[in-house]
Order: sequence, then structure tokens, then C-alpha cells
Amino acid sequence: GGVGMPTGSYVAPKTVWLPAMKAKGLEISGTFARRGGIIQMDLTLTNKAMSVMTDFAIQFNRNSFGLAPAGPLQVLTPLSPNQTIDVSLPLSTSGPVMKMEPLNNLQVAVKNNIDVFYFSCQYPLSLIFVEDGKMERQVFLATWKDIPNDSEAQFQIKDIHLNSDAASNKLQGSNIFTIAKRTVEGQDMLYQSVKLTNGIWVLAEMRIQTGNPNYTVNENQETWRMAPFI
Amino acid sequence: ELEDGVDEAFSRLAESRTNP
Repeated sequence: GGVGMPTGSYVAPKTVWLPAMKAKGLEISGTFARRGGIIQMDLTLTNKAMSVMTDFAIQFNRNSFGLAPAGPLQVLTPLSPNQTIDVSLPLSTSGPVMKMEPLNNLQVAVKNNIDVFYFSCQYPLSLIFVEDGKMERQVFLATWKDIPNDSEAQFQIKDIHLNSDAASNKLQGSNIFTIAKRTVEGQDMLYQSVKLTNGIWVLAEMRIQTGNPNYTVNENQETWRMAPFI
Repeated sequence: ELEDGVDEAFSRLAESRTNP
């Protein structure tokens, strides 16, 4: 968001997950959002077939973080040819867990009166960053010290035209919390924590050089090598 | 007093990461 906009996590534009030609005329596009701790799958269903579609239902395969529909897919009226509807499906993280490849992959089955259709989509890992992910500063220091060196991964994020405070505020909107900030030799060092819905903590150090749009991020976590997704 | 210690510990951490 720009100046004066409320902060919140980034929501990607919807993309086509199921093209009509692969689903007997049903087109599904969607995206994911986390709003105030509620996870939602925002879907657009379009009927590109010649006949009416009814009896919609949705199911997920088991996945890395136990994402599951928290209720039925609410398509309350039949979908006529050329009609489009938007549906928000609330999700829980209490479904069955199985590590997926890639980690953030979600396999979905949608049925209607015509057939059952399958597609895969990928969610941003920030979907499962919880609101109480700000680690106590002493705990952060102790944890950082205890994490083995080979659990650390380094990334460059290029072309970020924000100063460290603006970046920090923006990241907080996605539940990435800055615990401490220090400036050493012209570099801002931000120490950050993230907590996932399954209780895993991720610790990060972000380095920002004034005037350099490329950030360096060091991430520490002990399980699942999830740094690239984060 | 404890807070001072934590503040200092973060300064030392940032320092050590910049000049290992």
C-alpha cells in the first residue's frame, strides 16, 4: 500500500489455475490471502460450457502445512453459461500433513454436476505466518546462537527501493517482525522473526546498505529447508 | 538492567556479523 494505506499482507492477482479446456468448460482462477489471521482462498469460477453447472464441492489433498477448507464451497445458485462468480473459501491449518514438492504446493479437486477436476496451485508461505510471531528478544539471541551454521541460508533481494524502516513496516503487514535494528558501518542490520502455523520459528537477519537497492537476507531455521520459499 | 544487556547483545551480534 502507498502512503496512508492500511498495512496488510500482499495479495497476488488471481491467476488461472484450471483452464476451461481442461475442465469441460469450467474455468477457475484464484489467489490466497491472510486477513486478520483468517486464511482465504479467493476463487473466480466461470462457466464457459453450454450447460448450467451445479453441485459444486472442493477438496484438498494432504499438504505441507495441513491447509484444508474450513467450510463448503459456497456456490449457492446454479452457474449459467458465460456466468462468473467470486467465492472466498476460508481455510484451516488443521488438515492432514504431508510434505509436498515444492513445499508450498496444493493439490485441489473441484467437482460439479459434470465431473471432478484436479489442479495444483502454489500459495505464498506468508499465508501461514502467524500474528504472534514476534519472538522475545532474549529468546531470539539465545536461539540464534544455538542454530548450527549449516542451517543458515543467504539470499539477495534485488531492486528494493525502500529504506529499512519502510521495509520493516511493510514486512510487519505480513507477520514478519523486526526484533532489533542496528547500524554498523553504514549498513542497517535488521533482526527478524517469523512463526509458522505449525509452530516452527524462522529467524532472519536483513542487511540494507543505504542507497543500495539490493538487500541481503540470512535466514535460520532447522527444519525442512524452507528458506527459499520464505 | 536486563534490557540494557539485550540491547548490547544485539549490538555485539550485528558487529560480529559485519566483521566476523
